[in-house]
Amino acid sequence: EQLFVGDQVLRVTASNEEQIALLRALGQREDLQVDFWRDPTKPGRPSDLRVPFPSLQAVKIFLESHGISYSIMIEDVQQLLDEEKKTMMLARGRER
Amino acid sequence: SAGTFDFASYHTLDEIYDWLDTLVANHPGLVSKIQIGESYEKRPLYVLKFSTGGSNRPAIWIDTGIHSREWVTQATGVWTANKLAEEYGRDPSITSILDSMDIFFEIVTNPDGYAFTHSSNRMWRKTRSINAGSSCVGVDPNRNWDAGFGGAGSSSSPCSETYRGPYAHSESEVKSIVDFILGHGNVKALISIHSYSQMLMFPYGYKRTPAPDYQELNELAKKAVDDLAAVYGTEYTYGSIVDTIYVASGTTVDWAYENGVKYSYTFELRDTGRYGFLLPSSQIIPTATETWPALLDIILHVQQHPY
Repeated sequence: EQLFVGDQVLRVTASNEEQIALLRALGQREDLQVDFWRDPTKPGRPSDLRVPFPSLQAVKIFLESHGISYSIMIEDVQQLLDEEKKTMMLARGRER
Repeated sequence: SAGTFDFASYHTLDEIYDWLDTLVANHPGLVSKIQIGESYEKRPLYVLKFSTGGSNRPAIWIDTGIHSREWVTQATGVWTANKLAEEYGRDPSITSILDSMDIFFEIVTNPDGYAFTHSSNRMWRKTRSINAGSSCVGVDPNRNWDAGFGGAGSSSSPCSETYRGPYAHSESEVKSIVDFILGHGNVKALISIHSYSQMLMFPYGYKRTPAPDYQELNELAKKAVDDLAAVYGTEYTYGSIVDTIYVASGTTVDWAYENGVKYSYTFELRDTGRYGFLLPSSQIIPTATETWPALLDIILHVQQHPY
């Protein structure tokens, strides 16, 4: 089972078409393995980007170097997944 | 029994498929289960049919879970199917609808992907078909329909999350619905449910030209999101796909609209990104509850506006 320890979801807001193009290019880089949960579409509209832990530093540097603003929506994806799994197990016990 | 099924929890494919049988057993005169095809990995594609009789009545199609990681949609599908069955004979509007129309409901539209999200990768979105000449697996089943297929907003790369597939309807999960709807010939509405972003949208996604029925679809969408917001204050945006989010080619609702299904809508359920695809299960019932009046608005409008 694939783990997502340390992966973060970043909320990224491009301010112009050039930054949107940069984000799209970022999404196509196979080395970074980023996963757009919400695609970049138009300036001012936020997009959400899951970034694997090993790519975090590179992605954040990329965003900062191009002046693209971002914030962290989910600090650790795996932590949410663990909670989700725990809740499912508890519910399954209740159902039995 | 239905009494022990926890609608406030996420469930595996097997649990949902078992529950379909329970629902049918509990409502034998109303709900039946039909198989419309097989997935790539040979899982059955099940559709619940809500019908009180008659032959080839006007019908409404609802699907959830075509993108497997959008777990709140399959969970909302289960809750909604149960609600439809439970309210028949109690709620006059549901009773009237099901006395004159049939509803077809595919709760796990991408079962291979859904099983994979439980066993291997919670973030899996696409189908699980093998792509010749690539090590990347799967096709985006919401870019695989024959409506502007291959255009902007879809990818030709098998490694992309929006890979359109080698040709339109290449995915058996998509082709099975196409064959079913065209074979039925009397489907009047299609509602395809996704998450997340809190939006209600209608054609077109692949072109900027307004749909011929834009005004009616837009007014109905406004009513639906207003009634949804009246439950817990959850705000939705609405409009054509291309205006509301982005250009997206080969989508379910564009295909339906271009094939004569006038009332074609797609929902993006909760939330707006705090949890995204990892929406806590405590929000399943609130999500389904607030979506219910919006669905009813669309279904009632279809009943009252025959074409």
